[in-house]
Amino acid sequence: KKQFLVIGLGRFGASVARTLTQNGHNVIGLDSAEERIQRVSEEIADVMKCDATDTDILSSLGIQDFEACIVCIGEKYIQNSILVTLLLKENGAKKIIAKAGTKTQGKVLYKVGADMVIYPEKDMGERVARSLISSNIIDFLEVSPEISILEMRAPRMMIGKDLIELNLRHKYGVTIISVQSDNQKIISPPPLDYKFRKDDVITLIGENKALKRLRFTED
Amino acid sequence: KKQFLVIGLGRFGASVARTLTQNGHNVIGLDSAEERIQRVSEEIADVMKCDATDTDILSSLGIQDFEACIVCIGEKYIQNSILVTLLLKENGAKKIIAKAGTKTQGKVLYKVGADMVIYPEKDMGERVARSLISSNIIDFLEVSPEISILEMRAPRMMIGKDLIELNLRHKYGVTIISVQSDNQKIISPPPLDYKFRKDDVITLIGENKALKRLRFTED
Ligand SMILES: Nc1ncnc2c1ncn2[C@@H]1O[C@H](COP(=O)(O)OP(=O)(O)OP(=O)(O)O)[C@@H](O)[C@H]1O
Ligand SMILES: Nc1ncnc2c1ncn2[C@@H]1O[C@H](COP(=O)(O)OP(=O)(O)OP(=O)(O)O)[C@@H](O)[C@H]1O
Repeated sequence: KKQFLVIGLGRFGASVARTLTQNGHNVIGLDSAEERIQRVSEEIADVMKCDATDTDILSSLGIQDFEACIVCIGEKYIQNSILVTLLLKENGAKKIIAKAGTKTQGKVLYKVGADMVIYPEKDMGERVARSLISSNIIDFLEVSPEISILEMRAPRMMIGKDLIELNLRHKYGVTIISVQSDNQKIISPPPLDYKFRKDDVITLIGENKALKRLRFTED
Repeated sequence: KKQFLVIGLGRFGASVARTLTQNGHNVIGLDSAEERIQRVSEEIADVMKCDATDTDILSSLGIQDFEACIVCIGEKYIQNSILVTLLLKENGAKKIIAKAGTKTQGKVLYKVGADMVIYPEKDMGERVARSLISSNIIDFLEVSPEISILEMRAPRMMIGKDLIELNLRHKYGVTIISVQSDNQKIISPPPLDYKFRKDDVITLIGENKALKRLRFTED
């Protein structure tokens, strides 16, 4: 059970705080806006309306006891974000995650003590764009320089067959991790006797050249 | 080479448009704010300052020719977002992706024709929270909302055993992707008869709750 400090309870901050809480951890949430405090008060036990740039408040919080401090103040108040990050660092924060809008803001945040800078809108924009581009490969993730994960619609040669028949590991050198039919729950690992259907979404992992070979079975 | 329409060029929309452009696709970007148009004009070839709720403008655009239309208007103007989505649907858009802040807004967007609703801040908040929770495991990567990859030292119960004995897939519902002994090359997939040693670094993939169960075998 860990303790986290979340400063700024916009959509992003509230989501960080909520997810940590749902996973059984202790969260203290700070925001200067009453409306934001109200919006999360049912989901997050310890919330405090205050100005996080107030040095008295921060020093009263035992900053060193938090596993991590997450600064989720938006671009509108980027100077607050920078000041809060600096103050957290001065108060001995173990780990500071901060949100930014632009790379330049990110650089400043790193300089004043952020260990990690997040660009939520920019990152999600890239992911959405990539999933639109690879319309039959839904998502692609690099695990290590030679190994990747591929999420794709089941290629034609898998349809109507099951894993025992397909023998993916030996024939293609890829491992299937999960299958999702028709927007149902993702099943991982897929049962050995499950017969794949058109439009099933499968997640594979393997070496890049092995994955390429499988993709080219479509042509 | 595909054509995309991006409406709303905030951080999220600009990132979608930029990523599509960088990947060689044609993007038309619309925004009613001059400052937003200026901000992206160097990176996105076709941008137009206009009110996207203007039916004349939308009908002049050949909406049916776009691979997808991405509505990235923020919560501040959610009514615009809803109206634009409706108009795109009426104009025969093949695929509409829309951004929303809350689930309720998302429901309305689906009702008026969105094929996919994205919650950038909420999703990134969850990802950040989850990567913070698993900090005693060397690395953690989210593959999809329910499935993650975990890199960890081989848990005690694996040491001295091989995969046939361990039967990870059936006992724990996780798939082992790779093993790395003593900073040697990463081996993927691990041979079925390889006996795991203390400090081996293994990479697993599976549903979040399945991975949790495996981690708790340490206690
Ligand atoms: N000095 C401060 N102390 C505490 N909270 C602050 C301070 N400055 C700003 N905030 C809070 O930070 C929160 C997030 O900022 P804002 O809403 O501008 O960002 P945003 O980028 O729109 O957020 P999101 O994208 O997460 O919804 C707001 O709820 C605001 O009240
Ligand atoms: N009717 C409209 N026509 C065209 N553009 C619009 C319209 N209404 C809003 N926009 C644009 O949508 C863009 C995104 O909206 P806004 O900045 O409120 O969202 P946001 O959530 O802050 O964005 P982001 O998080 O992506 O930075 C703005 O640039 C705004 O000018």
